Amino acid sequence: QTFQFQEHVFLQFLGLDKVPSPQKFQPVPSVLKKIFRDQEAAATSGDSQDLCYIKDLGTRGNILRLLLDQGLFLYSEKLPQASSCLQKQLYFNLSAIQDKEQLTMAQLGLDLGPNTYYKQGPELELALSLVQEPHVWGQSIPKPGKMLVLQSVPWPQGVVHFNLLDVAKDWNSNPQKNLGLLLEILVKGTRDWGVNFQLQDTCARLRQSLHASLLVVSLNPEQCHPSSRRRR
Amino acid sequence: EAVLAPKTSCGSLCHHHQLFINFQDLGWHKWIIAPKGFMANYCHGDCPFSMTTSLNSSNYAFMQALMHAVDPEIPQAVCIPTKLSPISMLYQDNDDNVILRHYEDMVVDECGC
Repeated sequence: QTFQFQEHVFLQFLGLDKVPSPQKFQPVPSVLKKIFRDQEAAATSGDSQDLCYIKDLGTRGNILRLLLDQGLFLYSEKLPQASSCLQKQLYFNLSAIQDKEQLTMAQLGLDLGPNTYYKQGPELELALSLVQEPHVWGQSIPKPGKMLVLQSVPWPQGVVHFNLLDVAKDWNSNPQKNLGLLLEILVKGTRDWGVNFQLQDTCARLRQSLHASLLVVSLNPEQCHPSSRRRR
Repeated sequence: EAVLAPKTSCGSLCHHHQLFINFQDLGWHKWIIAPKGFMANYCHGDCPFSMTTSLNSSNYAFMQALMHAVDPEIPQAVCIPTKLSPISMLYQDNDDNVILRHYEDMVVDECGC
């Protein structure tokens, strides 16, 4: 009984409402591992440190969350353009962020998979837009709203990052606005790219390896007092 | 003139007690990625007058121990943390999100009266 109560208090302290029971551990990005190790080393050596400044990310904050994408791939009979490779709704649940926390960073990471997949690297174009209207069933893809990013990725390699702080702040203060994002990836220059099946092969691999995540950094003012002004 | 405090054994004097909690013992290793456990050290022990001049005690503790020696009704000075360090926790929540949180003043490194 007592342990249950103590456990509940400890979980609340961690900002959790019940004991998490993950099926498996998610891979921890190297940046989080590095921040954790540096923090542990500093605490062990007794070096004084500013717990509320994340040096590796260059931002204030003491809570880092790597949110997984919960959106679905979208399939439409008539792809808007012949070179359209994939369309995916990206959705990140921000409900774990408590009201008192201040968002200081929201970085979207799109892992397009290692470029060893692509023998002849195609030129990809990423289009990222806000979903501003609820998805109507039967409608093949949600109506894209404001375009956030239109960017060529000359050679798909590793993770491509986008700063979504303003969008995340808006979603955090108006959760009903959080309808996710629409990601569309086009393959450019398919004309001189030979037969169609290479396009299909690339798109299938892209669909398989695409992994989206949102790194959110926030500051809990109860644990992080405004940075004390440097004494002159 | 201060009444000399009765000789107390060293073990009962205020000092820092080490206590390591292994998250596996609590079943929390299933969702806490790192660290493997937590140093739940604590401070415990007496603060008799004779000690307040030797340990890293505050002036207040010296005066309170003096008062206690003169009038036992006045409680002894108390044994509290005098140096704390932060910890970081890397864990997974119910939505499989990976979370890294820094907490200051979580581990007791030194104690004093």
